[in-house]
Amino acid sequence: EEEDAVKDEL
Amino acid sequence: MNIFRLVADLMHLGSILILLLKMFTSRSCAGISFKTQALYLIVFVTRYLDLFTHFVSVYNTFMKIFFISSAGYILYMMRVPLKDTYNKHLDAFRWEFLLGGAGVLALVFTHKYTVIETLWTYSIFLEMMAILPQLLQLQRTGEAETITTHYLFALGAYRALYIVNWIYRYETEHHVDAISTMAGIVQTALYCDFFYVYFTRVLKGKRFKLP
Repeated sequence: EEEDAVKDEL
Repeated sequence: MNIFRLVADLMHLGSILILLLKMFTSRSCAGISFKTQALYLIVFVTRYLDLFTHFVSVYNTFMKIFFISSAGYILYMMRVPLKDTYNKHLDAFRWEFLLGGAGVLALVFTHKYTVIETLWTYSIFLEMMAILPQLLQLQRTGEAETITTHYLFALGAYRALYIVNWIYRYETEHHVDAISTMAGIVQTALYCDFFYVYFTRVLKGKRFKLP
């Protein structure tokens, strides 16, 4: 989802 | 994961290894801002709290642990074995403003008012400005050791490549995060002057010296 996609970045 | 983000992460990792190499070979932390390094530790700790709540991949976990532990180790090096080589007077940036400013921005712009989400946003805004004490120090001295400029170049290139990654992700996944993108653009813009001198002098074999 939108937020998980962001949080996969360092 | 795409190639831009992978190379960006490796540049980030490489920048830290270059900094450690500088400290080990010269037995000195001259030219390095303790405040910038301390800000990075705060950035990593506040951003990676999800280590305990959210597993992404072995790669992701490894990098997070590496960033937190290396930042802590760099601070230890600067405070204990290399303490005498640190020049406090050159590291004069009022970092309270960065810590406070990032706090205000995080409270205004966070996606969700949860502790982890707000601290994540805080880390993004703090990282955006964390290089300022280092750049001020560079400006004050007007010159830098070549290895220090390689460190700064790798660090700046990391965020610049993340912008390319965000464009790519927007095109391929229709994924976009306004907070990281805007902060990332500002963060990269702060390096413009540095990049200019790096490309026109250091890469031509000359010493880094501000005009």
